[in-house]
Amino acid sequence: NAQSDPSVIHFNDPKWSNMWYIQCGDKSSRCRSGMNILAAWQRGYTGKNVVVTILDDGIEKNHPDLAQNYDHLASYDVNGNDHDPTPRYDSRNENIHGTRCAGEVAAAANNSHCIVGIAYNAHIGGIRMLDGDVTDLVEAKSLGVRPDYIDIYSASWGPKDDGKTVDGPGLLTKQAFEQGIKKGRKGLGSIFVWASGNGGRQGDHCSCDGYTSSIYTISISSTTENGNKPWYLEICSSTLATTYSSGEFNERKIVTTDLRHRCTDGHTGTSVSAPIVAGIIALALEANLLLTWRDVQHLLVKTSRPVHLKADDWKTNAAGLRVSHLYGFGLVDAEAMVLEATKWRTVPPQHTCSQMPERRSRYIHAGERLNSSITTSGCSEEPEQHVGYLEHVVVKVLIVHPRRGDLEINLISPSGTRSQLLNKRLFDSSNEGFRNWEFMTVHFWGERAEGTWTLEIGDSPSKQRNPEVLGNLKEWTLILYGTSQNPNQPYSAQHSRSRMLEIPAPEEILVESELEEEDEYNSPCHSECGDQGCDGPDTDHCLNCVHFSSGSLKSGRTCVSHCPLGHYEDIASRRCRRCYKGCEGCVGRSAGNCLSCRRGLYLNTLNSSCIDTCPPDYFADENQRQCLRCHDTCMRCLWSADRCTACSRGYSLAGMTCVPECTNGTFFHLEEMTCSPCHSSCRTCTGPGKEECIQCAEGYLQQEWRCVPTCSPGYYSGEAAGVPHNMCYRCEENCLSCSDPGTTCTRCKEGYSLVSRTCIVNASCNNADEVFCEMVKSNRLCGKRLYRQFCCRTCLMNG
Amino acid sequence: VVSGHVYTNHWAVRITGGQEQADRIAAKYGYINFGQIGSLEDHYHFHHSRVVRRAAYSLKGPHSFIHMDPEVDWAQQQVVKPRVKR
Repeated sequence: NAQSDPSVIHFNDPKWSNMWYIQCGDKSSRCRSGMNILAAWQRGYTGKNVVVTILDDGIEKNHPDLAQNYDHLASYDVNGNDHDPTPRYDSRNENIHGTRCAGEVAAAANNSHCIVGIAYNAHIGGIRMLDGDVTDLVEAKSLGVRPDYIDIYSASWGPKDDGKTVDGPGLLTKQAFEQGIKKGRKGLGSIFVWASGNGGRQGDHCSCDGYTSSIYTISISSTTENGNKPWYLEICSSTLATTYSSGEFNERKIVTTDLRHRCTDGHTGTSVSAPIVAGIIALALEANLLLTWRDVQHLLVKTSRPVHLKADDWKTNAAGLRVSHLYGFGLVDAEAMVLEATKWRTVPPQHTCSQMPERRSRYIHAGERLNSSITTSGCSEEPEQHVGYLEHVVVKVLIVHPRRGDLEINLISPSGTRSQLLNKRLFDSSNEGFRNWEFMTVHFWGERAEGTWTLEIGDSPSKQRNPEVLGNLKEWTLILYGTSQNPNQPYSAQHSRSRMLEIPAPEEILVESELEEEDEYNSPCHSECGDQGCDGPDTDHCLNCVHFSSGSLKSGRTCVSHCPLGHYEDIASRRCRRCYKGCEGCVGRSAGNCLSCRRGLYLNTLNSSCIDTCPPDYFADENQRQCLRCHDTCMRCLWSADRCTACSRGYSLAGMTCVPECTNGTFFHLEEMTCSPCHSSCRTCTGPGKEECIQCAEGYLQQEWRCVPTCSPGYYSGEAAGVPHNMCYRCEENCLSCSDPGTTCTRCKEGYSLVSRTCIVNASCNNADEVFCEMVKSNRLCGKRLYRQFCCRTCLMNG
Repeated sequence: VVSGHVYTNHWAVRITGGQEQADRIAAKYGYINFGQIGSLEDHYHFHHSRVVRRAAYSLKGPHSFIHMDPEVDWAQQQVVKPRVKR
């Protein structure tokens, strides 16, 4: 429990002091254990160069607290089929959700606006896809936006939580998930963060939400300031970790940006938690850009901890990990995440062991429990499928049942750990049963896979049912995901470049020495023997060689037609001579004569030498064992020419891509991949339109979402912190023109008259007797907008 | 028809042979090809403006023949999936 010193970091953002969940953890705070976000910042991680996007109903890209970090390359409008994710504004404020989520991730720091995001230097974008018919196609499109550019996708939505829905990603969306995992982030795997299944109703179980039950999504739940279970939280075996969120009316809330350039503490539920974890993962990615999607999940499992979170089902699994259905592995720890990330070694490859389905059809008797077992070796006989250490476990079931909500399903591992895959759902009276529905649990993380797994199904009717109609377990399949080796043991040196030169195999070892003189021999010689004959039938009996001689007296001299690896053919002396150390093929003895290198070394084409670290502008190509030049926009790259870790002048890094730094007055045009001019009224912008300014050009002022030469009637000009231009602020209500600082109206709208510099409705009243007017004036009601209609005009006009 | 479903006038189709091939087949049945679906190769988003935007059941018509076209590996009329914010 790292004790950060909050006094060290203080931002001037107005809601900074309300952000208890960031400053939590110090002695004076009511919440006992923090998420250690401050500590992570103090280590210098703020999400730089990491790209996060919010899949929701849009994002207000020119919100003063989002504009600075807004990235239009991480945005798209699937509902409108264009590149502008701005939400649709309406009187009921339906589309506030995305902007609220975005602020939690990357609201700018110290800009005197609203709050500070968890990764306040990350790129933030939005994919507008909830404000219209959401279909499988819409979801698949949303999850497939620029996977090589966007690192983290955060989603705080899902199927209805009415306690009777069973729904999840459709065919296309499942493919989009798999595509993102396999190819996203140039092979490292896109990161999908999902709010665990609540929606403001009770009586549901989030294993019926197919998004949080996917092994590809990181499902996050919530706890309140006091570590209690929020009223809305659903238990779930697939929940990985937890963050603070809103709770009871007397517990403090989460503050974030709101639509219409505002601030709010009305963002609640697990909608809060997913973006918080997205921000924390951004800090970890900044610490180590090479983390794969599974590395991130392992990091969360390793660093999250139960602290004071109250749950009656905390248990320790056989790998020694504490886990609960409410909170997964516990409260996230940002500092631990970034510390682990800096020294993290990629976990071994994921193996999938899918057992043959158990197809014996079994009746489920009401009021009883049915047990069905599968024994597995963890596919140890198949090296490529062998799962020795578990990550996710999936159970796919085919159950016929008259009333699905009466079912409870548990899975017990060979080590005896019990995970509840489904709880009863009082509102679910569906007779559809479960048709190949996949339940997922993370409770067996790190346990050994082999042994007997038991599926336990309980049926306890909550209403009168026809006793003759029984439920039936038709089939179930056990699918184990994990690694064959222990992921906590060092596996790959992929991250560490400290590989030593490999010790050559015995047949390659040659000691540098001059060849001995030859002996006499009369019987037939080997064809490689030269004209001086031989003293035996083999090539090592030759007195001289037709082509080349190789080896030495100590290891044995032999004649060869071609020299072995690590040697070059010395034509003059007809001898195989050793290359410089590290060279596999060469044309001479010196370091600059290499043609190819041994495993672990790479050919530097600049000087034909073998090195273990390529020079700047080059990357080590594993296949060719050669240093190849990075893409011309990259100054440094890894694994391929376009996986950049540093950019050339004029480009800036986003993820592992270098995009042009457009100068002021221009923006990066996606289609043309060049910088295009902004509207003349903009200093910086996100697009060519006059409503796409971020900052206004000289001589212009920002009014609402535009840059105007002069303020319109009803506005007055004033300074704005953090921007190089003035703003047009709205005069008070009903005022047509006012003078600075906006409280002194000089002209009113029609129907109002100016009285003591405010606009009073032109109504006069007939109850303005002495007493009433005295009350109005003594209480200064006319100074309060709400009370101005209280005969102010009459009372004030009459002195 | 599945009760409670809302059918839209958008389709997801899988057609090998590239964008032009997809455009040709779209035009053949009166659809407009909105392009590839994200990074899903050979999967395209088709829209049919003459099919009602939302319906309680899947309307049949000349556009339905796309399901039987030998050059179309797979076609799915899109259904509205109710989604709630968490």
